[in-house]
Amino acid sequence: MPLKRLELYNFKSYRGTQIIDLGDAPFTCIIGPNGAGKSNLMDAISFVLGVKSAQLRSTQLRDLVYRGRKAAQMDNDEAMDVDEEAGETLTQTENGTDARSAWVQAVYEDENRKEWKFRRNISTVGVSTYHLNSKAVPWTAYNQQLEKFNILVKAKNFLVFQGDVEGVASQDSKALARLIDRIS
Amino acid sequence: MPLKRLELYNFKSYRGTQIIDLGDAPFTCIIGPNGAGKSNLMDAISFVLGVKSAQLRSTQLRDLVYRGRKAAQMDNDEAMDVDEEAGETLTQTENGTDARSAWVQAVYEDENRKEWKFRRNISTVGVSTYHLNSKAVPWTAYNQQLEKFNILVKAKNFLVFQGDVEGVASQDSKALARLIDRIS
Amino acid sequence: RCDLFNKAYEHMSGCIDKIYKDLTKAKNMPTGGVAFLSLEDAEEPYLSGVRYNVMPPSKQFVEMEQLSGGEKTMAALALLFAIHSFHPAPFFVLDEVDAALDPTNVSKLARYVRHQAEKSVQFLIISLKSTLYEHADGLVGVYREQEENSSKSLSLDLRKYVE
Amino acid sequence: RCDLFNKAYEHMSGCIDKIYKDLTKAKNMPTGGVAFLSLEDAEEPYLSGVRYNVMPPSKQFVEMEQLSGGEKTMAALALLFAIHSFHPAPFFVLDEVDAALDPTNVSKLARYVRHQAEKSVQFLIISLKSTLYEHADGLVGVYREQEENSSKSLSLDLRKYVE
Ligand SMILES: Nc1ncnc2c1ncn2[C@@H]1O[C@H](COP(=O)(O)OP(=O)(O)OP(=O)(O)O)[C@@H](O)[C@H]1O
Ligand SMILES: Nc1ncnc2c1ncn2[C@@H]1O[C@H](COP(=O)(O)OP(=O)(O)OP(=O)(O)O)[C@@H](O)[C@H]1O
Ligand SMILES: [Mg+2]
Ligand SMILES: [Mg+2]
Repeated sequence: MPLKRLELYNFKSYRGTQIIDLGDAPFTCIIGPNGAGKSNLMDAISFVLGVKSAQLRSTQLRDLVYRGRKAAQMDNDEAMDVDEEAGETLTQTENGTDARSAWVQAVYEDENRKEWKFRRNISTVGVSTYHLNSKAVPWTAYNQQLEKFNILVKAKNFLVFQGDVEGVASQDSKALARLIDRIS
Repeated sequence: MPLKRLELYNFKSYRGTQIIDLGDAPFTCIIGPNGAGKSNLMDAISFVLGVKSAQLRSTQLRDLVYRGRKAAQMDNDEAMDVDEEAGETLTQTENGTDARSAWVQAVYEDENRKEWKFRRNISTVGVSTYHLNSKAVPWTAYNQQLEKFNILVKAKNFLVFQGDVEGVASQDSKALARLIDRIS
Repeated sequence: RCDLFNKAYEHMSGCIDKIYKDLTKAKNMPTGGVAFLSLEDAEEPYLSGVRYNVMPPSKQFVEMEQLSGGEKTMAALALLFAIHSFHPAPFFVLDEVDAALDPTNVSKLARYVRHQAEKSVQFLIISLKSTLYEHADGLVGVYREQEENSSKSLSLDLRKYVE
Repeated sequence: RCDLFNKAYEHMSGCIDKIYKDLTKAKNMPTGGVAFLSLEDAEEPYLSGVRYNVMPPSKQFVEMEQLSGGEKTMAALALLFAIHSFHPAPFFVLDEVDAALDPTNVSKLARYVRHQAEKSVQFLIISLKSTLYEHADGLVGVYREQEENSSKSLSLDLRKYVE
């Protein structure tokens, strides 16, 4: 199956390095309790494909970097300082302080069973950089390779975010016309 | 319990006279399949209390009057004429043609166990009229009696429509300020 | 008018945390979460904004936009209950407010509603989840009668069946 | 540009009804519902509007606003699948699109998705409903590890457990 696995590093609620194996199941369901991190996983997929952070419930890229300390070791007033800017504190997350950089890598398998690694970083200064098969590339080259796989990020016709589905039917006629215009 | 029962006549998907008994259960759930008519029941409660039709998924009062024919007796092209204006056709719904007037009556029991009947009609010309205990009254008198029961229709702080709940938390700070302003 | 606004705001600001705690507390997490309102401009409150923030149980602070769907719903319900308590109408009608809730949060909502219903407010809740309506006192079953092309209903008092 | 628009519009207009029928049909109602797109102004299509209307199985015509939550969701899903089919991406990610669906419609969605997944598209669906995920081939269980203050995941291939 095309999307083989996702590798996350300090992305949203995923601390450190996490590997999400999607195997070769044609129909996979992501399940778990409220607040567990399921939609954050969809945000990771959208993020690595180049979707803007506004669509990912974040006003700026920095919000996508893991923030947090070992919850078990905090007392209550310390808990309130946790939302300090992720960019200004130390890099290690293992000892319980905020992260400074983050990335998501998607491992894609094409029709010839060749693996392609798409990686998007958020640098320590909050800027996006792209790597294709571990080599730094500009966004245009990255996007071009995605388009070869029929992944059209501008159209986003393969992503339905939480809460959006009913609105697709209730949108007025002008909005639907613009939507069709965008996918053409 | 305050709301004892609802009586509907040709309201939305409820053809003819229908009585919905709410008994004296403090916590009642309304259940059933998609499209059965559950939200239409909430629309009936909102309607009888004087809420504007825009909030009830209808642009005009006439949309709230039952429309339909005996589905079993229709063939396909006849089905497409069904949305003709409810106001222009005959009154009977028993033989399968469109309705012309509709009403909802709520039977309310106050703290002294006295019953109050609140009824709102949609006349054949698409106008609202109000009856309190079977006597025609102007909207101001009807609303005043509701206010005596702490039912503040303008504030609508006792109605949560389908799909609205999450937006209550995501609304921006100005919208929340206006909301508090409205309930004060 | 400023007085009216402040009266409503003070009431809600005072009870929102307790309501959110009552709603989100669990046996293993008896304290529930934290919720608070804040005025952006105390001078002309009804012209500026009112901010609402919550911290779900055992979670750190994040802005409302970054909460999950279920966490936002629980926050919204607490706010709605706080608004309702200011001028408590004798009944409260809620349509599929549990759509985004997992079974744990559904049962927290059911427990909170049962408790409020026994005290003072008649709750009418439309729901597709048996995890919610199994806690109700009464059920109204709505179905579509195809032949008559009409919705119909059947009321059932569940308390008759309790041993 | 008008050509591009028309090409997309014609494709969608041509397949929307079949998709909606495949999605809504049932054993006792083998034809499913009716869905169609219409242009408000055929001369300058991308400047005017495109209207979308459906008639759920065995129901009469009503405007989109008057459909129920579940009926609107089924209509929206058909439209989304039609849009996706124009430039079919190799995968499709859907987050809690079944929130408003009753068990019958959830299993119709599951059946449609299984059928599409076997043909060509990898589906990743986030769902709270066991009535949906019990039909999946693979599961990714996401949980919150409290001690580490982090989300974690566990992947499970359900096909290994089929006898
Ligand atoms: N940068 C971040 N650092 C740490 N935690 C974060 C960050 N951004 C978001 N979160 C946490 O992620 C949680 C939301 O996760 P998510 O939206 O994926 O939940 P979900 O599994 O989709 O739940 P639901 O079923 O309720 O929709 C929030 O509780 C929030 O605190
Ligand atoms: N004036 C009317 N005459 C006849 N039928 C109507 C009228 N207005 C709406 N309807 C029908 O009512 C149905 C919607 O009912 P309602 O919204 O109450 O469903 P619901 O039980 O809430 O379903 P869901 O669980 O999907 O939200 C629609 O199918 C529509 O065709
Ligand atoms: Mg989510
Ligand atoms: Mg409904």
